[in-house]
Amino acid sequence: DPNMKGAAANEGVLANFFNSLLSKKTGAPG
Amino acid sequence: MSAPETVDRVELCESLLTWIQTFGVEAACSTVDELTGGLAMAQVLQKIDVVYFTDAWISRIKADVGDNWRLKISNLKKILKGILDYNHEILGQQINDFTLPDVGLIAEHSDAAELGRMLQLILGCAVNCEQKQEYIQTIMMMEESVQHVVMTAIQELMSKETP
Repeated sequence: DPNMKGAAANEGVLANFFNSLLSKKTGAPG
Repeated sequence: MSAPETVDRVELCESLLTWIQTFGVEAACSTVDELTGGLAMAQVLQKIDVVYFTDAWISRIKADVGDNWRLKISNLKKILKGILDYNHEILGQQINDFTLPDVGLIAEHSDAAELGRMLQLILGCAVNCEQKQEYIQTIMMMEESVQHVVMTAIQELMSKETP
């Protein structure tokens, strides 16, 4: 089902984005 | 990397209105009108970083502003300054080239597009602060359509941040 594939792909994009945000280092140095 | 999608400002405001409610602050925050007074946004900022947005800071935000747009503007200006200072002093980043929200339009006309910009800046604080894990995980539990708008909003902000 192409719709289900599209939804799964979208879910993957979102998960990738937010997981990369979680691992990003932030904050002022020092 | 592909270019970030353009942000539909009104859709952004609606999605961020849903997001802001996840903080469970005392002040009412379920409509655009309720947010224009500023108190709910200030309380959210305090949840994001209570060490920076102290009780002394929040005491400068007037509650019960009613329909008085001058008081609303005064509150919103303090909140916007707080957000920009927090980005600079705590997150170590400057937001360049991002059109700052017009607090006059928010206060006088409950402008959803401008309120969306304000909420977008608060979102930037949440996903970059020390407790960002908690806030990002909350976003990941939200409806996919909301997550998508939030992602686009963060991407737009990130493209305008400089260390």
